[in-house]
Amino acid sequence: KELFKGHQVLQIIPKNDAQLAFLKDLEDVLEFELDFWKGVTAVSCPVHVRAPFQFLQLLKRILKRKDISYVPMIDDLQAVLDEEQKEIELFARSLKPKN
Amino acid sequence: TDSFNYSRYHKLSEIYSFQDMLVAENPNLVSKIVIGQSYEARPLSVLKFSTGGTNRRAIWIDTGIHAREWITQASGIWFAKKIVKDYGSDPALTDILNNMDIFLETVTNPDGYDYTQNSNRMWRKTRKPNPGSSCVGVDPNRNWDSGFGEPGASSNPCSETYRGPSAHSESEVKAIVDFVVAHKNIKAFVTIHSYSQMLLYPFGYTSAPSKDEAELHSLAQKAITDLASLYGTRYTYGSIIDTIYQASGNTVDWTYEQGIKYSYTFELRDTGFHGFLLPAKQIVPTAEETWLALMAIMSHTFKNPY
Repeated sequence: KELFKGHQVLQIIPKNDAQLAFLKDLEDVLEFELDFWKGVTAVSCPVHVRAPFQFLQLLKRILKRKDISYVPMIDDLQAVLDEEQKEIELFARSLKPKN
Repeated sequence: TDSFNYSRYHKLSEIYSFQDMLVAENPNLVSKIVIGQSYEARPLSVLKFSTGGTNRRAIWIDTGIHAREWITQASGIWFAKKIVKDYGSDPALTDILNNMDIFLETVTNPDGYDYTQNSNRMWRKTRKPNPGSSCVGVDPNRNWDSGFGEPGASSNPCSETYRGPSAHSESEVKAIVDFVVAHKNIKAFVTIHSYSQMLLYPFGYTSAPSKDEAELHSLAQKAITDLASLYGTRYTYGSIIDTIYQASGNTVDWTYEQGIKYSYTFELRDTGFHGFLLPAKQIVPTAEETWLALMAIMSHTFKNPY
């Protein structure tokens, strides 16, 4: 099962056309394994991107250098997934007939 | 199906069992048809809600074409139960079903859904390998023969928006295409995605307005107003290209160009706290509010034959 330990989902809001264009270019860079949950649309519209642990710091540095502000939307993706899985398993167990 | 837990996400096998149970409980209203097979040979099942007649005007609803958008498959299950519960008691739905059929495909991309359950929760695409690439799958919402290959989709198999080698190359897409073409009487087509709270209409591949844009726009406005009346959830609406971005080869551009005027795509909750990981406790509220919008679209389709 693929794990997402250390993955974060960042919310980025482009402030101007230059930032927008930069983020659009970033969408096409497959090497960083970025997963755009919510794609780049317009200035002031939030972009949501999942960044794997190995590229997270690099992405943050690039955004900082370009003066593009971001906030973590999901701090630790795997923690949320674990929670979701726990709930599903609890429910599945509750369905099993008791002796 | 009364004891089915609609506030939980379910495995594929549980959804299949639910569908069979719903059919068994409502033999005079619901039947299951299999319109094809997924790449991994799973049945592509569609629930048909019909009170009789042959080849009546019809409404198509699908959920789960993008595997990881779990709120959509879960909402689809809730819609199925809602239809059988409300038929005979809700006058508007009863009127619709006495004259039209409703087709509901709750797991449009079953291979992908199973993969999200067992291997990779973040999987979006189909599961067909791409020859010459280690990357698997095609974005089934870029695989339709409408602006296929134009900007707004990727030609790279490793991209999440990979359009596929050719239009309708994915069996999950081709099955719907064949069904729609053979049926000839589908009058509304609603494909349901998540997230970002939007209701969108054609076009995605071109900025040219559709000839029905004014009507589609005002119906979208009515639908999202009805939706918001329940919990105040705010939606935006408009054409795909104007509201989000250029998206070629998408579902509703194709259905609209097939002559299905009321072609819409939803993006359900939320706007940025959970994304694809919408907590299960939001399933029922999401489905309830979406149902109001669906009813607006279905009622309008029923009252405005073309």
